[in-house]
Parts: sequence; structure tokens; C-alpha cells
Amino acid sequence: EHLHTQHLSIPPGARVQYSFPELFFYKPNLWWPNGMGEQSLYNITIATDVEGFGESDMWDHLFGFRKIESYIDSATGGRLFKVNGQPIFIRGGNWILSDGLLRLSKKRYETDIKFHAAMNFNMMRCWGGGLAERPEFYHYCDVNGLLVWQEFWITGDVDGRGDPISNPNGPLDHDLFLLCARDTIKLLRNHASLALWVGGNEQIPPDDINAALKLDLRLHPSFGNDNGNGRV
Amino acid sequence: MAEIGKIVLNSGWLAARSTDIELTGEQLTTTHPPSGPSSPWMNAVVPGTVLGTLVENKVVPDPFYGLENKEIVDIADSGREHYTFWFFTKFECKLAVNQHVDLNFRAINYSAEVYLNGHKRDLGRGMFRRHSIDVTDILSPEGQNLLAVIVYPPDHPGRIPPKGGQGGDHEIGKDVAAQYVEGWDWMTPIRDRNTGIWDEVSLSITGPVKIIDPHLVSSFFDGYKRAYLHTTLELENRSGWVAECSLKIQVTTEVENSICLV
Repeated sequence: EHLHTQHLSIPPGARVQYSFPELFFYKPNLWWPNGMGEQSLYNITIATDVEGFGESDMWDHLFGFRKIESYIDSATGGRLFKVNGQPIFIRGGNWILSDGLLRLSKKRYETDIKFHAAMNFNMMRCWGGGLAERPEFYHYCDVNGLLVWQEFWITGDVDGRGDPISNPNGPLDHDLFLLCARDTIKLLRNHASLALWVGGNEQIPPDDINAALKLDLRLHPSFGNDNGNGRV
Repeated sequence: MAEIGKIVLNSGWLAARSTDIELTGEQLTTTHPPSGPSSPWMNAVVPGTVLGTLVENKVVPDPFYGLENKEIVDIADSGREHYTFWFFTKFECKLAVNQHVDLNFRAINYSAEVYLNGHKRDLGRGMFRRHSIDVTDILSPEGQNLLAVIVYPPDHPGRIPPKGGQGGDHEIGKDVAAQYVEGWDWMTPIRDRNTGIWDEVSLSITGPVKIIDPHLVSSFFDGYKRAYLHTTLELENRSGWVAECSLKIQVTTEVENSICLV
């Protein structure tokens, strides 16, 4: 059930998109945030062999089965989270980066994130004025059960506030911003710990950027709410 | 011959201030490569920043001790060229027939030109994007390759007002880059604005067909009893013929130390 091979013919020079038939799991071990259960992770390996050549490429990733939902509570105005259908009380910390000179070693990520988990935190917020954090950061958040709230790079530097007044319309090159955003999403999207993308630090990006991000990050229609077939 | 997979280039790098180097990128990667860490070249921290390299070589003090940040010249006073640096390394890579190799930069701040064995490639602007260059055709047939990268600081490094403040003069916000680097309420200004090859550099060796950016998603039914894994990816055929492939996905879980259940 958890091994599938597909034959494909790819034209010369072509770049194609392919979706595997969905793989079925009965009661998979779910990934839970720190304090709610185990951080079960499955190793996904994708490999391609080419006739007359042999192994051509291989990719692997640790994957956690989990569903993260969040919504704004109408009574309090606060954002509430559920993981695998269970409400979770967020105990979060603000994170910019582990070092201002970007000495971002695996060892340092491992130590810092383990420390946050040991503090009983279950979420880290990557502030919009800092980094889109690196895969090593996300790996240790996956392993230690830290949910991640990842912001894009919009702050008071780009909203017309401040003294002197900042550029009111975000970075100058909106297309470049979106190129970087889309690439960052592709880099990080498979991590179990990735809980929420946010447009920027305590504010909304310029209209065109915000609309594009919302469009790109919208839920695929197939993953909507229960449509009568028992889907969660 | 090279094995299919990734080779990380995180050692053996040298760096030098661009104004101290009169050679071109073509010369550095053909006839006049640096011989080692002798002035103006120094051992470089890659991944890292220009400032990180200068601190490592004790050219400037560590800005996070005492008030030592004040001893380091800010890019607004020095000019962008002061923090424009060459990075150089060598690597071995000899491909078999029908193998391909990409040179990957997972992030550079803020823009760069790459020279490999005398061939130039431009990398675009933007701090938060990956760059991947197919260098199959410009690898050295002997296997020893010379790589030089000139890295430019952000286009708008800005100036720190006398009283500091949130984001300095906000100029850095004009670029797609980290904005704390002009200083914030929790951070001193970063003098080079984090210029550098600040994330992983690697080679990825593949056969004719390359796997690109798989996307994994799960869906759940019946109160999480049933789950499905949805996988989408891109495949690129770099050969000149129709590639007949078998594409395989396998999911395993480690039951005990190194014992896996498929």
C-alpha cells in the first residue's frame, strides 16, 4: 500500500508535472505538537529510474500526518488553533534568527529549538523583519513538535510609518517579492511543523502582494470541508 | 565518476574584498586562481556573511561582544564596494555519460555573478530565493573545477540615523531582504546588512531526469482512521530523447534503530 511505481514517458527537454495516485493509510501515526503526543514522522522517498540509464534522481523527506486549522474567534478577536481536530492552547515564543551574522549551524538550530521545546513551548513565530527560516530550523521543529508561524518580509520599513517615513508600498519590486515568496513556500511546504503563513509583521502587505499570496496559498478545492464522504 | 545525489560545498572557500582584486572572474577561474588564504584572500565562512568571514579571520571584532559593533564600519559610511566580496573554491566532479549537474545556491544576499571555469552566469536579486544553474556543459573534463562568486550587498543598504531607531532610515525595505539589519529595538545594526552566501551551496548530480520540488499533502476521513497521502512533483527530462522512466514513491517508518517498516 505504501509503495507505488508508475511508468512515465517524458518528451526530450520537457518539464512536466505529475501527481501520484493517492496512497492509503489506515490509522497512521499522527504528528502532534509538543505536549500533545508523539511527533510521528514517516520517511517519504521518491526515486526515478530511466530505461537504459538506471537511477536518475532521488528525493526524501520526513513527513508528518497532521491537520492544522486556525480561525479568528469572534468573541475575543484572537486566533484559535486546532491540530488533528483537537483545540490547542498556544504557548509561543517570538523568533528572529539564531545569530545576527547568520551563523546558522544545524547544531545551533538543534540546541535552540530543543531548548524551546524544553520550555514547554508549542509554537515559534518567525518575525517578518527577519528570515524565512531554513529547512534545518523546520526539521528540528518537526522533530520537537514546535508549530511554526512564518511571516513574510513586511514590517514598518515598508508601510509608510516611522521616522523618517518609510516606503509606503512595500519593497520596490513586487514581482521579485512574490518570486521569493513562492520559492520559499516550495522550500518549506512539506514540513509538519509549518502551521501558518502570515503576510507580515502585525500588518497586511500591499494589496497586490496580499491578493497574490492569498491566491497562491488558498486551500485546494479537494481539501475543503466535509463534503458528505466523511472527509475531515 | 560522480554518484547521483547532493554534494554540499561548505569547506575550502576563500574570500577577498572585491576592491583588492584586480583580476576578472574569468581569470580567477582559469589562469589566476588564488593559491590559498594569503592576503588579500582569507578563509571564508560559507554559508555565512561577509561580516561573519571578517569576524572569523579577526579582521573586525565580534559585534555581539560589548560595544564592539561600534568599531566596525557601517556600509553607509564605507560604500557598498567595501562589503562586495569575491568567494572562491575548487571542487572535484567528473560526470558519467548522460549525467547532469546543477550548482545550487539556497540563498544569497543580495545578488551575485557566478564564474565556473571561466564561464559567467548571473544570479538575480532577492535574499529569499534559490538559484539553480545547470553547469553540466561547463564542468572541466579533468574533474577539477574552479568556482568564483562575487556577491553584492543589498541595493539599498540605507543609513543608520544618529539615534538609531526601528529599521534605521528604512531604505533596506526597498529590497526583498531581511529588514532588521538596519537595527531594531532588540538588535544593533548589522554593518554589512548580512551580505553573503548565507545559506547552503551544493551540487546535485542526476541522470537524464530530475525530480523538482515534490509537494506532499495528507487528507483525512472517518475521524482520522483513513488517511491519504497526495504527492505532486515536477520532472525535467534533460536528455535529447524520450525518457522512459519508472517513478517510485515509498513510505517507511522507523520501528526501531534502523529497522524500517514499509
